[in-house]
Amino acid sequence: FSDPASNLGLEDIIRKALMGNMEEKQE
Amino acid sequence: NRMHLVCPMNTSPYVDPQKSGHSIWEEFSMSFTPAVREVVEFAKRIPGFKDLSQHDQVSLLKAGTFEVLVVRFTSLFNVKERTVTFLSGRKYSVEALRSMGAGDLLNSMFDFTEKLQALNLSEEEMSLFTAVVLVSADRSGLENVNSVEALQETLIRALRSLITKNHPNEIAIFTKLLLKLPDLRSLNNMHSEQLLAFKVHP
Repeated sequence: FSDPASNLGLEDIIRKALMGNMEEKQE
Repeated sequence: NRMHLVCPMNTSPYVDPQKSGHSIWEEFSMSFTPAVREVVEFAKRIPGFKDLSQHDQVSLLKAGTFEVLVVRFTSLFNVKERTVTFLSGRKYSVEALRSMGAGDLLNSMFDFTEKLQALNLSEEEMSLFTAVVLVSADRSGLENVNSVEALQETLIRALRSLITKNHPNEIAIFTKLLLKLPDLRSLNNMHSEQLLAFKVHP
């Protein structure tokens, strides 16, 4: 159980919350 | 048949025994999601964080969100009254939570809170310390350790400078703060074990 964040959905929440930032960076 | 979920990132520690483990998790997830989003927004405001690779931004947040939340929500733990305030605003005593199954993690959270609150940090100091907690180059899965390390060093220097300026006669505060980092790792590990227990026995 090395990655509870992925297993329990935290990663998904983080990625979605970061999305705006990431899109800015890609532009 | 889990009856309690003793995490203050929840509206209440009581769980409807008729609900499935999946729906309990869904509800819990909806409760803590806004707090996680706030951590991400906080991270975005750390100068230099957005310059890290997307992969490393996600890795740092995955590994450090719980620790950031512990620091941000120490106010939920009332050390004098020995109570914990849940998201609904309702307070529960340590004894009540213990009877619901809370164990070592709860005690450790109180110990950590008491020590951190004793330092009487300003909002600015707390915010910079939280940034240091999040930007740690020894988190697993980082692809560009050097970049994270450089940002970490910059933040630690800024924290030391701020503490020295605000507490010229108490430079030990800076050392005490750095010693909180392994405490937070330990809390994080204990919390992961609780999450595992939740997953195996929801």
